[in-house]
Amino acid sequence: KYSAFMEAFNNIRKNFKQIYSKVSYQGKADLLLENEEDPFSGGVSIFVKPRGKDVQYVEAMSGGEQTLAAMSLIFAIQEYKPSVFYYFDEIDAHLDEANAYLLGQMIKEKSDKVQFIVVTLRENLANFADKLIGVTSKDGISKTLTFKSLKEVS
Amino acid sequence: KYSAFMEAFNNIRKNFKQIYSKVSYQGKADLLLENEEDPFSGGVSIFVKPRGKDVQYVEAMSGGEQTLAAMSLIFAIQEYKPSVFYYFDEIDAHLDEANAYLLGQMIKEKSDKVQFIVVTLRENLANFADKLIGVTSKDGISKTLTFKSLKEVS
Amino acid sequence: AYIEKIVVTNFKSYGTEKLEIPLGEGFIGIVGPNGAGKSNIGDAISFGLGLSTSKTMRAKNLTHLIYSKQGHREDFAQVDIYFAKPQIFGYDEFVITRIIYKDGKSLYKLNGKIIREKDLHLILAKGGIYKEGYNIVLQGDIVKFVKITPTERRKIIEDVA
Amino acid sequence: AYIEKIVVTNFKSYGTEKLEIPLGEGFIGIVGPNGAGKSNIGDAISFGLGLSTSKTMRAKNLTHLIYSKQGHREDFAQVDIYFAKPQIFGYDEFVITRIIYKDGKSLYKLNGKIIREKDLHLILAKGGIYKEGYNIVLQGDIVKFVKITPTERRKIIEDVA
Ligand SMILES: Nc1ncnc2c1ncn2[C@@H]1O[C@H](COP(=O)(O)OP(=O)(O)OP(=O)(O)O)[C@@H](O)[C@H]1O
Ligand SMILES: Nc1ncnc2c1ncn2[C@@H]1O[C@H](COP(=O)(O)OP(=O)(O)OP(=O)(O)O)[C@@H](O)[C@H]1O
Ligand SMILES: [Mg+2]
Ligand SMILES: [Mg+2]
Repeated sequence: KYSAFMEAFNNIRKNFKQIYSKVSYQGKADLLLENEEDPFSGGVSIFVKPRGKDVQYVEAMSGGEQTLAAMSLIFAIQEYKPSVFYYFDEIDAHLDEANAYLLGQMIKEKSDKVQFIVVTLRENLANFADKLIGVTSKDGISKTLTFKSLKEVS
Repeated sequence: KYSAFMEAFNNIRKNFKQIYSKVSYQGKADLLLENEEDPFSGGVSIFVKPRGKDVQYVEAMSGGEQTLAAMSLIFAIQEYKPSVFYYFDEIDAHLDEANAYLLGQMIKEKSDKVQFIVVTLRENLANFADKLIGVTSKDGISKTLTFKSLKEVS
Repeated sequence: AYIEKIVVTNFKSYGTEKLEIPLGEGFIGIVGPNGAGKSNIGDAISFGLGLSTSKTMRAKNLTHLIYSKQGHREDFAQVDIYFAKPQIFGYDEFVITRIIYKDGKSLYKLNGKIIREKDLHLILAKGGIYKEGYNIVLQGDIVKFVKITPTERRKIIEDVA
Repeated sequence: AYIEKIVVTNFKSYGTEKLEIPLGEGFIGIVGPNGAGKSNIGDAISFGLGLSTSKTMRAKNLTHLIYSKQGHREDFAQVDIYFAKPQIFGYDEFVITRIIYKDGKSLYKLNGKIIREKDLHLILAKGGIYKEGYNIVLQGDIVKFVKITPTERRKIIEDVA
């Protein structure tokens, strides 16, 4: 049990550091065991140091910074033990245009092996999709239509 | 105390119905006293019926629908007892482009008498502002610069 | 493997006609106005695979997932989830069905044959799909991953291990 | 009345130099990249007017609002809020100052003269500004207005009445 946990932890930690560094343009992040001798008697803490800043308490970080750290952790787990599909609903709500673009790019890269179903209100993220499912409703009844890009609709 | 409360309640309720109807294109909303004879022994419930739909539990509504109802209530209170300024931080996070535009328009209309300080990541909402405060940071230190419209920057 | 399509009948805002929602390989974007029914697609996936509680699907209880209009609720709701290239699960065809009846009863089928939820979950685990897993991030939930306690975060890693 | 400008010294991400943040009449948009310091402006307003708790300003306690770099925290933080056309408050000039010291002590000044928080709040009420009021909606909080209980909603209306 200990070795299974440590293998997972070490891999996810390595992925997390590398992914966060990429999305934050050389910022740093880490996962640490609160109790190194006995991991199960402590938790796993998260440290985040955005580019040019000090290490911060996660609670003090901005909404966008928290989203980037959270997405990095999800992708770190995904690179270690992927699920066959991912469903993300408006994860870009608090991202600025540049970070939403970066996220779209990252999902696109990973989507050759894994299915990503992503609900978004942001055009620049939707532009990375392979196809778009447009959902509309009339008199309270929803229906869908499929198209390749937003340019087809506007 | 009863008459002060009822005057506030009746005014806010009237405003709420009218504002929600406007932002939801003829949807309906209402505020109701749980106990009409003794308002203080019950609460104030909120009923929302988006256009073409049935009345819904607020918990079942979509994020964007909840935001519109919440903004309508804030503006309903504002029209009854205004504060000299309002500060809104990313209230458009879950609004689609059309609703973000509508909200920008509404804030613009009300801003001739009241100050609105609005943090937004959405260009189409920022476009309604009288002026923009751009915030940037370098090595963890924030600074601001003022400009009239986003076109000046890009 | 990937979800090729979802077929819904009387599910949430998707009305009473059997409706096919196409998905497909790669990066699928779901777009549309507020209140259109986008998040309800995620709820259909969560419901169909038994991955969440009614609360996370924004329903007071499972029967609230059944399409209702002007106080009239249909007798049942059904979701069919079609996986393409499902060999990772040990199958050549892989269709998960779940039905919820107005009286609250619910059942699952795999390729048309009744299956118990926990047996379904053992099979889904082969595709990295778990109840309370990390492949489904609902609206407003993204920041939870950094706001959970260190102990909860350790448990997430234990689950993955 | 409206906030004409805010002057910050050692406040959150605004560094050690005294910095003037212009605001002004009408509809002021605050824009910029993630992590730039936009929400910290709202925190400066909340802090300066004494309208919230350290938790809602995302600080473990008030001293965490003081600018800190590489473990070194400055001795104090100061925010000055300048209101233009402040006659509604009963003044021709209206500058609220609040200072928090590293040891946790905090004080308020009105036009340079020390004032107690509760007396300041009585004056601010004339402009419709209240502690836990509804004119300040922090990041992520908008939906609270519809998700609160009926009793909490009634209390909001009582406060306004
Ligand atoms: N059982 C049901 N019967 C009929 N309609 C329902 C049912 N359950 C939910 N709905 C409707 O579904 C709508 C919400 O859909 P959904 O949350 O998918 O919207 P959305 O497209 O994600 O919107 P947003 O962009 O605002 O998040 C609500 O208007 C709600 O009334
Ligand atoms: N006492 C402090 N000293 C130095 N920096 C601080 C202090 N308190 C907070 N910060 C920094 O302020 C930054 C957050 O700023 P803020 O929340 O205003 O960003 P924002 O522009 O609103 O971003 P977003 O668009 O993501 O919401 C964090 O990076 C945090 O490290
Ligand atoms: Mg949604
Ligand atoms: Mg912010």
